[in-house]
Amino acid sequence: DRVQLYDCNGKFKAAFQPDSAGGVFKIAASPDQSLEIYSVRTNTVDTFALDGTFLRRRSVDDRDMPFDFLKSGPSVKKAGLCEFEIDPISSQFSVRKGTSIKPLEPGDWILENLLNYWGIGGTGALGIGLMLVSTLRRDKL
Amino acid sequence: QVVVTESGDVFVKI
Repeated sequence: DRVQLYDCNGKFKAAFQPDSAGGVFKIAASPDQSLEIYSVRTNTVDTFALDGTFLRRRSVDDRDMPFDFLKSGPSVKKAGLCEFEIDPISSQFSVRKGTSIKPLEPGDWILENLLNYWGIGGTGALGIGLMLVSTLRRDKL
Repeated sequence: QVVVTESGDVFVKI
């Protein structure tokens, strides 16, 4: 799982990779506009700046989940004129401003498709395969 | 999960 940041026009701004080990996590925007990610697995809260820079990690008691994380759930969808929702026609996550609705632009294709676990493994396997093929063909000559 | 900031940016967990 990853977190991506979009502006009010649906434009991709940044991506946040909290922890490659996965597990359940929750996100909250803190009052200074930074992003906080609470990991249930590690009982930690990681704080990121809006450009994706990691700022700090703090540990929390597992019986004492931060209260503000409970408040910011799927119901927090609106700020000013911008409303974020699933478009019923395209079933894509979209931003609505008045009567216009626009899907969020695809962000970070490289991060999503190449730099994930299987992408790295696949690229490595492809490289080894090419080396084997070229070695075997040279032996035949 | 979706979190909208006061400035109108949105964090989307995917």
